[in-house]
Amino acid sequence: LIAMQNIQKDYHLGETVVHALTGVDLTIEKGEFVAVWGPSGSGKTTLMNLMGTVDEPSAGQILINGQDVLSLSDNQRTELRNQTIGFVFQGFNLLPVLSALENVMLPLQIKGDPASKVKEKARLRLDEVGLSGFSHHRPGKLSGGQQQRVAIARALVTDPSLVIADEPTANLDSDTSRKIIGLMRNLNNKNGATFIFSTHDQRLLDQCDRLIKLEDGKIINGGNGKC
Amino acid sequence: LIAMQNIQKDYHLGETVVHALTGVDLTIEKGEFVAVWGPSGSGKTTLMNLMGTVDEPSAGQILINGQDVLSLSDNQRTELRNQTIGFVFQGFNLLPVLSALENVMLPLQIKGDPASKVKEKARLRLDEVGLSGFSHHRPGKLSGGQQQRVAIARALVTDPSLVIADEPTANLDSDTSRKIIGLMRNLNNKNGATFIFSTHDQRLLDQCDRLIKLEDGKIINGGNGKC
Ligand SMILES: Nc1ncnc2c1ncn2[C@@H]1O[C@H](COP(=O)(O)OP(=O)(O)OP(=O)(O)O)[C@@H](O)[C@H]1O
Ligand SMILES: Nc1ncnc2c1ncn2[C@@H]1O[C@H](COP(=O)(O)OP(=O)(O)OP(=O)(O)O)[C@@H](O)[C@H]1O
Ligand SMILES: [Mg+2]
Ligand SMILES: [Mg+2]
Repeated sequence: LIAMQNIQKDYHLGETVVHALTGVDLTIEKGEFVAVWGPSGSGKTTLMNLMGTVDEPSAGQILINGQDVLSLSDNQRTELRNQTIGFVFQGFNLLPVLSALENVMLPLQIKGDPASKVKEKARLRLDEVGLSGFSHHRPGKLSGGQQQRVAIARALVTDPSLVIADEPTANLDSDTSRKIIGLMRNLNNKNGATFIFSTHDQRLLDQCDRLIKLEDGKIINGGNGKC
Repeated sequence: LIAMQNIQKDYHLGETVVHALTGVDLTIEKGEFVAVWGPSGSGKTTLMNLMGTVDEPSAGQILINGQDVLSLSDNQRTELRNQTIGFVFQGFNLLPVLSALENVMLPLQIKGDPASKVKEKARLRLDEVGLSGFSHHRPGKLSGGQQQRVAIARALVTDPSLVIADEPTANLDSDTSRKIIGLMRNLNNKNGATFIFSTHDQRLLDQCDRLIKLEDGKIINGGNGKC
């Protein structure tokens, strides 16, 4: 599904260069349930953003479904994201002026789903993450973990074939975490959706099929560790 | 140090009322190291905000150092916060246009510390949380866990007698977490600084002296649980 070759990502900050990722070679097959683990600052978010086509590498190649992502236009890349990828951001990135329900409806509206179906699908997704009753709260009127769950519901609402989640349980208690992890495992088992997540959460690490260890922007375990 | 009596906090959302905290009675003594634990949405942030005078209760009384917080003017409350409280927000609340160093310097500048001392103190605090070398990054150029650590450094820079931390290790890996927890325990043991934190992190819960369990806005373990 995803093939990354010799990926380099540098950030330029005035005079300094931060080598956020170096020499990353990685293949993710359809239907995998992969965890990315590493210290704070090791490059997980950078890697998630590249895989989700939210950002571009400084060097190297990324293929998604055989397509060279860097050869696509911005519009084609946006289309690819909207049609096949669900992304849970570490900082949630919810729209503050929309309610929880409207935030979750948005990807379906962009995709062009029939209006009669959109609200119902979004409601179901919010119920699944334990937020029935909070549909009308705007993000600023939700707790941290509730915002995180709206972000998760939004990422799952289009039934994406690829879900990329950046520390999706960081703000959740263990019971709520367990439900969310169960939900993701279920979608992976039943629908074959591919899951790639970065996490510091041992409960989530216990559930993965394969572990990628990052340190200082490099993969240090060959990308094929046991969970 | 802190006495809360019959605290009620309601949020009004159009027609609905959310009872975020109900009937909370709580006393925190000087030098305590207290954890607040509970499911997502149970009222932890609301409680932290009330204790830190960042927000006001709908009913009930809060005394800090014997002072009735609600009888103070806004200016007096701001003064109290700046002089004696260090607050780590769940969402960090860093100023995006200031560098990491400038964010950490700010409370000292507000306090009126000599300019020659301010930069040095701020640098030391950033080193302590493992961020030497990142002083010039603005928050948007930092990883999630690095932003969280800037927020922690900023909360500690004025050597506050009361530190209130809302899920301070949510975005940190276990090694970095352990260092931060060690740092907080050390300040508590050496300087007698009182620590109150909300957390889902078992490593942090293992270190506390006393546990307060919240559920649906109520304290369910008498506020005096073992850790
Ligand atoms: N401004 C607001 N308006 C309406 N409801 C609110 C507001 N802020 C918080 N709430 C609600 O109050 C309840 C308690 O919120 P709080 O942020 O204190 O929870 P929490 O325990 O910190 O949760 P988490 O672990 O997810 O951070 C939640 O159900 C939340 O939706
Ligand atoms: N826009 C940027 N400009 C400069 N440096 C950056 C930028 N974004 C990230 N960095 C740096 O790149 C490195 C990797 O960042 P990244 O966000 O990928 O880490 P991470 O593994 O997700 O960390 P965390 O677990 O704390 O979220 C960090 O050292 C960070 O400071
Ligand atoms: Mg990150
Ligand atoms: Mg909270």
